[in-house]
Amino acid sequence: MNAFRLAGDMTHLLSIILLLHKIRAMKSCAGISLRTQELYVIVFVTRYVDLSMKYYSFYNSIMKIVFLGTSISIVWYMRYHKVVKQTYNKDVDTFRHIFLILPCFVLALLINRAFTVIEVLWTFSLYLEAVAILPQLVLLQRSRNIDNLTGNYVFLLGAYRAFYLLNWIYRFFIENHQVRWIPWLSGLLQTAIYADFFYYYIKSWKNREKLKLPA
Amino acid sequence: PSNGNVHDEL
Repeated sequence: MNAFRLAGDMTHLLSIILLLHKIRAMKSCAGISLRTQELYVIVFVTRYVDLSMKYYSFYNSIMKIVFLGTSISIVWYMRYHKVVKQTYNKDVDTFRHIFLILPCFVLALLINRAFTVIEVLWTFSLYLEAVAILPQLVLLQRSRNIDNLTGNYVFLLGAYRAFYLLNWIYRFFIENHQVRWIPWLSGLLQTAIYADFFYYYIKSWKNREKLKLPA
Repeated sequence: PSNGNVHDEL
């Protein structure tokens, strides 16, 4: 495993730790999109169906279990925890899941590496992950106050896929890996979706101002 | 090109 891949996984893990900290310690999920979190559960469940069938490494299995467990528990807290659920911005989190899930599923049926259940689900998970942040970004844009934890959470989540892009470049040129258009292009799209957010995040950080996205 | 298995990623 190269350093970019590890950095990607660690920023991903850190983003989840940050979000869980906000939920468990501050008892708040203000500014967090339940829609996006539910999409991540679907992403992990469909991508890691091979967990019980194929073993890659201890690291790989543990990380999969952590991502599955934490994403499900985040959704549980936001939906059912008696204090946390009251901080959820239900009225502004109105992005419809189906508008993302359905096109991604159709695309995965049409464009995939092999027409098998595992491959189609895996491809679907990549397409869906690429756009799963959209409800969260819409929610941030509608929020007057974005707290630091939420801003940092979204930033780390974006940084994660950016590191993966570097990892794929490294694997292609240094480790002589094959061309893999499906993860590369969906990963590129996923990172590009954050471009606007990155711009305002870095700007607010440089000027030591509170993060605010223009409506 | 070698193994190039992206399924080993997360």
